[in-house]
Amino acid sequence: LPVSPEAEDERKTLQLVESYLQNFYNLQKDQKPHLRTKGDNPIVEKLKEMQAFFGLQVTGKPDLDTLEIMKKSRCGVPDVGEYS
Amino acid sequence: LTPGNPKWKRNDLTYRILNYTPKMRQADVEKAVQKALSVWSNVTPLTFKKVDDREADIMISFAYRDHKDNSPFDGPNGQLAHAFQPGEGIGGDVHLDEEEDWSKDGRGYNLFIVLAHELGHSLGLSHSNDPGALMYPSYSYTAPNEFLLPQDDIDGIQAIYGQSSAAVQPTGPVTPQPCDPNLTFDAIATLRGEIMFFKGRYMLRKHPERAETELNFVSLFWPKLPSGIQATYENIERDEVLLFKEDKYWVLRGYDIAPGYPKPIYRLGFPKTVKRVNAAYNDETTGKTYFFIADRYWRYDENKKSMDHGYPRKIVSDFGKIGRVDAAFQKDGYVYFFRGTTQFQFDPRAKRIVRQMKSISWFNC
Repeated sequence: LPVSPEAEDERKTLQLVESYLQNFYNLQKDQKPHLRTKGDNPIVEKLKEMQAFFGLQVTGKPDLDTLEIMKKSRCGVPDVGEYS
Repeated sequence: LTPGNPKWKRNDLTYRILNYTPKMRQADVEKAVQKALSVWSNVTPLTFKKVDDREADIMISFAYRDHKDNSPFDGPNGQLAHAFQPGEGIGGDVHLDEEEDWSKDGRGYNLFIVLAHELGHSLGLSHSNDPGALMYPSYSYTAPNEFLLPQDDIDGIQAIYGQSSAAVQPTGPVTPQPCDPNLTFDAIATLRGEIMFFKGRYMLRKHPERAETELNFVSLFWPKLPSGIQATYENIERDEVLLFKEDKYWVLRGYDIAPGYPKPIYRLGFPKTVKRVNAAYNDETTGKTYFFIADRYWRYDENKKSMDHGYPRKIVSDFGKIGRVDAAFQKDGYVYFFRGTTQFQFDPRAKRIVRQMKSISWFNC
């Protein structure tokens, strides 16, 4: 069935969030991220870490302000942890 | 600072440019590298010597996609560059994404700005969450000739290598905090229902319906505008904002800088003795614009496009104890004058000050 535009958008958003957090916040690649599940979901925790760093509202959700920052061109060095 | 506090054991470091980008002249790349290194050598005891024929501490190169350092680039935009903390081998090296649109000005990505940031990593700095800092992760353009290393970055690098040997220690711009009680403004104007507070290279943007205040670089919206705007006012009827710096002014039409600007302020009718404007506001009910210079003010007729006769007059003669003015704007029939950390609400009908507040009263602190 053709993917509905909303589902396509959500997939792209998840992809953007996932790669940003993997590149700059040490989200492990093998974790199956889900934006919706409750509990200590690693992607939600990392999202909160990124939002705290940038002084955004720490919601754990990919809101507009968060996605706007994720779309900005930037340095490839992670914002947290070792880089060598 | 980078976890583990890596730093170079020596202060006299070497660097080498391994290759160049076809998007810039080689001489411009070398100039950008030298200027980026001087950003850090100006504030520390560090020195950088160029070598061409052997391994250097800091190897600078343009790289494509997967370039075998376990951190592949991602094509145009996204990740622009990366660098490695001090150490042997790849330590200290800077890799720039070859596919970016590198430039020596505001087009694409300014090589000098990106290099200065990456060299911060090469020297042991990590990212700062101060949005005005050079070590902030996201790219933002500052004209190289206007660039001043922010205080946040000076503090960071001097924590690693100590101060420079200069007799007078360099200081840098500090990012304005909306609720800093000592915050003062260079210029303020309304803009289509919002209020824009100018401070150095920053603009605080306040929308009446939004609780938080947005902090941006002026260059984010208008790369051609210089920092340090000194006076602004909105002409609501013409949907224009005029911005003044020294003896020139620009016009914003809607949100875009109108072509053909800047123009000299003398076109508005100022005498040559006037070198800059301190503040301005437009009274939309009368079509008159008031320009404040030192302790005097002029009145300009927007319809006749000329200064009214009988001016300049003393500010104290008509606006009371306000005296000199840093910034001013009109909103909902009142004029708000700013001087230092004090704000005066002036009622032009009653011709008197009706309230006195802190300058930051608009930021819901």
